[in-house]
Amino acid sequence: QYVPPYTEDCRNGMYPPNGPTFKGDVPWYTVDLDLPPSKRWTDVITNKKNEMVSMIQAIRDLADAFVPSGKLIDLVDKDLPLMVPTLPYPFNEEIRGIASASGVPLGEVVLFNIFYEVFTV
Amino acid sequence: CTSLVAEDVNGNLIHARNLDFGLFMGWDMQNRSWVITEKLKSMVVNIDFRRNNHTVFKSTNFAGYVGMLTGIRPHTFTLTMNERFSLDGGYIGILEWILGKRDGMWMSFLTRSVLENATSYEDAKALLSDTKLLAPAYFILGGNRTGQACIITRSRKHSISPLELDVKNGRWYVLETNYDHWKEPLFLDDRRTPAMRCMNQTTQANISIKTVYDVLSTKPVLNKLTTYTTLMEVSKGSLESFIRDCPNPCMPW
Repeated sequence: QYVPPYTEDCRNGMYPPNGPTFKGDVPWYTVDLDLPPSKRWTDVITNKKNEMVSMIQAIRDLADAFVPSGKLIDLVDKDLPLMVPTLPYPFNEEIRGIASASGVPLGEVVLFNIFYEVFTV
Repeated sequence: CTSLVAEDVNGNLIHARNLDFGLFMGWDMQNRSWVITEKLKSMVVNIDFRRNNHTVFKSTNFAGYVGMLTGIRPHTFTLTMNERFSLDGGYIGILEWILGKRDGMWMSFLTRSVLENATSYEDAKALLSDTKLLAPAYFILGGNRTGQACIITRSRKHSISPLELDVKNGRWYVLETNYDHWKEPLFLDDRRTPAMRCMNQTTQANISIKTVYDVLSTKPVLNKLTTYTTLMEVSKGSLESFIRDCPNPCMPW
């Protein structure tokens, strides 16, 4: 694994973050666990709705590239919502709340949240 | 991904990680970047999870994702997870789930439950080691006392050969990328060697949040899949995250 310029000598003086490898700070939000699960993520999603929709669209485009007929998306939008009641509480309710706050179809929010297991395919 | 927990000469534990994701999910020829990785960067958020107006735990998340990949229970433990590939993978877990066999846990719901409910390093370690999973994973756990850090390598049903800090015998940090620690990493994707070389070059006497950030900023530990870097110090209860970029020339993974 020594293939300069794709690898390099150990960097130093990179902190505090600056320059071309630093693309920005990360915003802070609060999730109030005393709220009903479906309400907990409303603040975050309200602020990040556009980014989330854009990312989901990129995954849809990818799915359409693999299955041009659109059947993969149909499967996600029709069948994945059936899984929601089987997911452990409170995560299932939090996922429902995210779907309604973002306007993203429930099946696609489910897919996003179980992506780790799906991606191993 | 690259996760590490290091103990400095004063017994302080520093837990840090690069979250790399989006491999093979669309390559943007023009910008020489991964499509999904770039989309995820704009969704990175730090979350303060509170109950009765007190912080229970803090995490770095992708907005819309309710599970946990990176988190700290202040003054108690720190937790990150890295992806593990195995033929006995998540698709089998999902199939079992669909067929009604639901005794396993979705990985990110387990990490969320641990951060929300575990009250000690030992408690967290037991849950992460013994809970049946739908997919294999690496859990990198740091505690709040000297010597408390480990890499838990999980198959769906078992914890395999946990690797612990052993400062007395010279192992003052544990570091995990995406390969079993008892095997050589894939030669095409060896981020472990350069990361360890930089940690060893730094030495325990000089390890700190700053020098750990240097290690995670060194190519190919920093690569085109790196979305964010998180630095955590359990003794201070601090978590800070930064969105990353890898200027060309840079490894695609």
